[in-house]
Amino acid sequence: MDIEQKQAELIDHFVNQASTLKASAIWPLIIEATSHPSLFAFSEILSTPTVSELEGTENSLCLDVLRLFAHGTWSDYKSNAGRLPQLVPDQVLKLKQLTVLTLAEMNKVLPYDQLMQELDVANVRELEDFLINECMYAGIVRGKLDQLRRCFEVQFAAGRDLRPGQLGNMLETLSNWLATSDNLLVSIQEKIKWADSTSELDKKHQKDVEDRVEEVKKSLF
Amino acid sequence: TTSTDTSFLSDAIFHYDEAAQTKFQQEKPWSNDPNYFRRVKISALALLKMVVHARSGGTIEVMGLMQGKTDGDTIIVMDAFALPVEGTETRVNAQADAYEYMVDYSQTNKQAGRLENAVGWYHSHPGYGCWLSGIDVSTQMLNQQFQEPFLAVVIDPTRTVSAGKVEIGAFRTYPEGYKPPDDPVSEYQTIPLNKIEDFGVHCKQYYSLDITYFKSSLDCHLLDLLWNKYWVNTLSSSPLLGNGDYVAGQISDLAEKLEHAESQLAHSRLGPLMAPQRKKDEESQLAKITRDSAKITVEQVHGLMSQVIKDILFNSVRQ
Amino acid sequence: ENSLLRQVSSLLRRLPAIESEKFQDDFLMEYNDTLLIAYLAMFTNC
Repeated sequence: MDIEQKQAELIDHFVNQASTLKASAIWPLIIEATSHPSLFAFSEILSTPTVSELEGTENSLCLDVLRLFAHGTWSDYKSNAGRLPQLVPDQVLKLKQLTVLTLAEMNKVLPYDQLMQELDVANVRELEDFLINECMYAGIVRGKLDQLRRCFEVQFAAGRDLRPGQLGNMLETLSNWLATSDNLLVSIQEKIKWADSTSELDKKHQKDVEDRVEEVKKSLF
Repeated sequence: TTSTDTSFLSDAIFHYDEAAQTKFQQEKPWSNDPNYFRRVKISALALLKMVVHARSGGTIEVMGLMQGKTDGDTIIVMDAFALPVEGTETRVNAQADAYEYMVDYSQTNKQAGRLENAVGWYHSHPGYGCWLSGIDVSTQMLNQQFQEPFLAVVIDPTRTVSAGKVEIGAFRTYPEGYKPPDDPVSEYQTIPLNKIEDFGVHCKQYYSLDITYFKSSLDCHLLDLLWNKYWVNTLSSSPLLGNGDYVAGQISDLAEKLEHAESQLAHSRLGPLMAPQRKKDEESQLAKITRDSAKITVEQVHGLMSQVIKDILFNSVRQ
Repeated sequence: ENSLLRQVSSLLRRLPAIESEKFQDDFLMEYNDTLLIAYLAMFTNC
C-alpha cells in the first residue's frame, strides 16, 4: 500500500503526459517511465488511448517494451533481445527489480541460485547487495536473507500489473477466503450456542442436585 | 448533541480547578469516613504508561507515582510516571530511594504548567495477582497518614497477557485498628501458595475501589490510528508461547496446593472428632483449587482457539 | 482500478501465511499438548 501511495502521483503524471503526446513522441516518455526509480506499475499508462493505439503501427515496439515492464521479466527480455530495443541501465535495473517481484509471486522462499540465474548476478554478495539496496530499500519487498540456507524468505512483495487471465484466479481465491471466513464465523456462533446451552444445562443440573440434597436433609430431620 | 459537544464534555475532565482542589484538601472529608473514596477514574494515557512500565519490568516489581485530582468520592488519575526503583516487595520502604526524583519531577511538572499533584502510587505484582502485601499495606498506611488523598494501584502484567485484559486493582487501607462493618466482597483471584499467607493476614486491612477509564478526544483519535497496529500485534502474538513460564509456574503452584489439601484431608480421618467449621474450610480449599485449575485450563484453551482460528483464516487459503 | 488490483494481488500472494512441514509439526504438537492438559485438568476437576 505504501508503494501504491508513492507511485500514484507518478502514474497520474505519466498518464496525463501520454494522453497529450502524439504517437511518434511517446518513446522518450516510455523510456522515462520505465527508468523512473519509484514507478513499478505500467498498466495505467498501457491503457491510455495514445499508447494502446500503437498496436500494429511502426511504433509498436514501444508498446512491446511497456508490456514487458508491465508483465515480463529479465529472462523474457533476454530471449527477445534481438527484437526489442536496447535498454538503458536504469531500465535494466527496473526490469530486474520487477523480476524479483514476479519470482516472489510464485514462491515465498527464493533460493539464491535461482535468483542469481534469473538476474544474471555473478555472486552471492552482489545478489544480496541488489536485494537490499534496490529491492528492500525501494520498499517493493520485505523479507529475510538466510545465508546459511542460501535463500531469500519473502514476507511481502508489492503487486505487479495483472496479466490477462489473472483476475479469474484472484476472484476465486478471494471467494474461497470469504467462504472460509464465513464458515468459521458460523462454526464459532454454533460453538457459542453450544457453550451457552451446556452451561444452562449444567446450572440446572447443579440446582436439581442441590434441591435434592435439601429434600433429603429435610426428610432425614 | 453534536460530536463537538460530546468531545467538549469528555475533555472537561482534564480541566484542573486549583481553587476547588485546595478547598477539598482543607475540608478533608475522608478523615471522618475511612471508606470515603469509592471510585477511581484512570485516564487512558495513565493506564497505558503504567501497564507498559509494569510489563517492561518482566518478573521484577516496579513502581511509580500517579498524578491527578479528586472529585467528590472519586480519585481521578490523569497521568503516571515511573520511579527509578525495583523490587518493591523486598524492602519496607522502596519509595525512599526515589524521594529526590519525586520531588524534582513534581517541581519540574509545576514549572511546565502541570498543576496536578500526586494522588497515588502504583506497583506491579508480576504473576501473583492484584492485592496488597504486608509491606504494601504499611507503605500505603504511611502514605495515607501524610499524603492524603492517596491511592494504591497494583497491576499484574503477566496475568494481563494471559487473561487478555488488564489485571489492575485500586486500594485504600483502613486506619490502624479500624474494623470495617462488612466483609468487603471482592472478585476471586488465584493467589500462589507462597504468597497466600501474606495475602490472608492483611486482606481485611484495605478495601478495593471501582475503576473506570476515560480518554480525551485526542486520545480517541490517536487510538483509532493505532487500531490496525494493535491488531497486527495481537494476531502476531500467542499467549501460549509468550507466557509459557508463567503457566508452568501456575501448574506447579496448583500441584503444591493439591498436595497441601491432600495432606489436610488425610488428617481428617478423625472426621467425626473434627469441628464442622474446619471441614467446611477444607471443602472450600478444594473448591478454590478446582476454580484455579479451571481458570488455567480456560486460558490455555483460549490461546489454542486463537491459534486454530488464525491457522484456518490465514493458512488454509491457497492460490 | 489497477492500483487496488495490485494491492489485492500482493495481499493474496502472502497467503498462506505459513506453509511448511516443520510448522505443521510444531502446531499439531502444541495443539495436542494443550488438549492433553485440558483433559488432565478435567480429570483433576472430577
